[in-house]
Amino acid sequence: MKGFKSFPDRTALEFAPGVSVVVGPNGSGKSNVTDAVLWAMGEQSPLAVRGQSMQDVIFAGGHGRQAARSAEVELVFDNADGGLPVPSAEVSVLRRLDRNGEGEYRLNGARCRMSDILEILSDSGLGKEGHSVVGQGRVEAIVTSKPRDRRLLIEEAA
Amino acid sequence: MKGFKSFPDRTALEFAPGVSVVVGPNGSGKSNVTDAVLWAMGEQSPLAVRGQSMQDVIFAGGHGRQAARSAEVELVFDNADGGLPVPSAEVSVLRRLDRNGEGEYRLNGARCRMSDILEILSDSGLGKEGHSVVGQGRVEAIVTSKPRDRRLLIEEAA
Amino acid sequence: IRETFEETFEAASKHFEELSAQLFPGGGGRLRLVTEVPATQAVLGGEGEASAEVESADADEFDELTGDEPQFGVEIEITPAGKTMKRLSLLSGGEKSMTAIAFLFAVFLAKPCPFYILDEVEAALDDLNLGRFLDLLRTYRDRAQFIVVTHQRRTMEAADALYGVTMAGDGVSKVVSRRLGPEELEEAAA
Amino acid sequence: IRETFEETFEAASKHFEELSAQLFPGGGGRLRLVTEVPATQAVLGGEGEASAEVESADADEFDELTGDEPQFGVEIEITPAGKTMKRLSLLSGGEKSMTAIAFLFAVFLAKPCPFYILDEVEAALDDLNLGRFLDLLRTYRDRAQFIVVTHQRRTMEAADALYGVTMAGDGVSKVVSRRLGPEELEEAAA
Ligand SMILES: Nc1ncnc2c1ncn2[C@@H]1O[C@H](COP(=O)(O)OP(=O)(O)OP(=O)(O)O)[C@@H](O)[C@H]1O
Ligand SMILES: Nc1ncnc2c1ncn2[C@@H]1O[C@H](COP(=O)(O)OP(=O)(O)OP(=O)(O)O)[C@@H](O)[C@H]1O
Ligand SMILES: [Mg+2]
Ligand SMILES: [Mg+2]
Repeated sequence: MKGFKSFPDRTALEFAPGVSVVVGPNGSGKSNVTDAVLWAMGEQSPLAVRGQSMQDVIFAGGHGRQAARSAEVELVFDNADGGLPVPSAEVSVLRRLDRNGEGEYRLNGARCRMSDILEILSDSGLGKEGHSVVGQGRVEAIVTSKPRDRRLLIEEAA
Repeated sequence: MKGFKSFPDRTALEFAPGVSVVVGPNGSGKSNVTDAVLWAMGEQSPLAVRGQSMQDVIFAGGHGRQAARSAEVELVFDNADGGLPVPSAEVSVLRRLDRNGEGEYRLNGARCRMSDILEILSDSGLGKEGHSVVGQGRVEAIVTSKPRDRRLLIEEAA
Repeated sequence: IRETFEETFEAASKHFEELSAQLFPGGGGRLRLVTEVPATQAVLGGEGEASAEVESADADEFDELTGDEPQFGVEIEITPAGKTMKRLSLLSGGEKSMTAIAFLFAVFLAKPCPFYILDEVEAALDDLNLGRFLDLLRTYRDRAQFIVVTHQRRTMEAADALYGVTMAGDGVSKVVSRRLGPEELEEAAA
Repeated sequence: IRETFEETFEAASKHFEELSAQLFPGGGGRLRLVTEVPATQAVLGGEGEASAEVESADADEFDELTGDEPQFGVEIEITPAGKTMKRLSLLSGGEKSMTAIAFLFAVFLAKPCPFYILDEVEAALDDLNLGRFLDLLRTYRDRAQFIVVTHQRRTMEAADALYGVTMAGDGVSKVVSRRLGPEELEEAAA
């Protein structure tokens, strides 16, 4: 990601198989990583990434650092098992947003619509319900939500 | 309290001055104590004590224990400093509710209306905003709430 | 590779029963399909009354949303050890978290996603329940990528790789990562 | 003994500035009165623009609720060390908890209640912030009764009295309490 929340410089995170544990002090940026993944997967509501408008995810500057003009997050999936319906060993999903509100999505570098991204992801259950990402303070939502929301969640996984 | 949530038998808790720390395993009944205090102070919404109807606070039975027919919580305040506008060294506030939905409030043993209780408590800032009781998972609410809710909170304390 | 909702629900139900028995030893739980239909209040797959009444508050709202089409929902029932089954809302914070974890893993076992991100989901758990959650992670670590954000030492001990996030005095986050062998983990958790 | 809203707000504001500097070392914060008035968007007590815009979304809703009467609200501003002041919503879980704790204690110092019940309010705090919260408790323990529910060992160590809640196999809760001398606390926290 680059320019996303508290990550103004290009930051690459490679997650190994198994259990990856992210640690650090309060406010260091751990949940911002969670937000980045959710956002790149097509999240439409700024509230889901703790913003009021979607531009809130663009790095807003800090002491001695100027605000960024755009935010960009790229997710690269290992597709060796062909789990995603794309004919490449690696699948890259990229989302970008400018301060003036212009955004774009790219699949393996080629511009596409958000619906294309959602369609590709939904096959693996990674859809807009986003049930595979449980945000901070959100775990109890499964229990407090309405029965039909849980059904939507299962439908998406199906 | 007696018959309140997971406390079917009469249970008395005396809190010393200073810091009292309540500990125990998940589901043991700690937050039920928090609910009891909030309820006795006149809480009107079942949701604030995690119920769907107010009768949910009445002990519903367990293995080998029958459900209770009513719930009762009594708060006894030390009034030696005259902080509460009641001419007694101790002030007792009692609330009771039956399965059929009939409830009552008592101040120092005498039946009264809920509004009487609220009025007595509001002088010490213990009003219906209940800001002195922060429920589990509720601490961030101050930050996510609207500005006018925080004003109401300060007004109540005033 | 899309299955129908019914097939996935069947599998998730079965796993949920096993998982809830595992996460609530001496207790149990299950999933139930319920239909919210304004007039008839029919319930599929189980005893109808309690749940039909629960949905009736939603009935009017449903009429507007879906017209005449009956809407399905998934109801969760959990009975911690020694307690009678009550409203989900009355459960404690830790019990709600464990129920949600059981549900999430039940769906995972029915139809795995390639990765899961769990941000401080174990915050409300006591030592015993935290151990049960970590056992789940250890059991299924080869079947998906689990990315877990935490402040808890014991959760760090379950890691295959550790990612440390820090922020300098200029509001910029930085990540340092290490794959962990057993000896290194002991040192990191110290 | 009722003070006006203005007096209490003044005092709470002052305490909030001190407390936020204490809980966010190198940073700070303050409270601001804002008026939500549909047409004029006036703001009292400070720079107007950002907040007026924030409130405009509420303006229509206000018209219905209060007619022409301007409604006051209290806006919270927090700047953690090294960061520029941003939306409250973007703060991390731990930062939001610390902000709420600062607000609560600011109101307490302005106008104390006889007791406070804090149910797992420190769940999102890292070690450093937990220490700052416990220092607050230790500082003000003689001015009110603080009843704190927790799963954390360090919070237990700050106790004057400990209350252990357990539940037997029959769904019945039981409480055992002990006043603590320093030696006993070490043993309980072991
Ligand atoms: N657009 C942005 N530009 C710069 N900083 C931002 C932006 N959005 C959020 N931040 C900062 O990122 C921080 C929040 O980071 P994050 O939520 O990832 O913390 P965390 O590591 O999860 O902490 P915790 O342990 O408390 O949950 C906040 O201090 C916030 O001000
Ligand atoms: N009316 C009732 N009758 C019997 N048991 C009840 C009633 N209401 C709630 N309970 C039970 O009380 C338990 C919840 O207790 P409580 O919320 O106090 O736990 P807790 O100690 O705060 O746990 P945690 O650490 O997880 O927050 C639940 O298991 C719930 O089923
Ligand atoms: Mg976080
Ligand atoms: Mg609790």
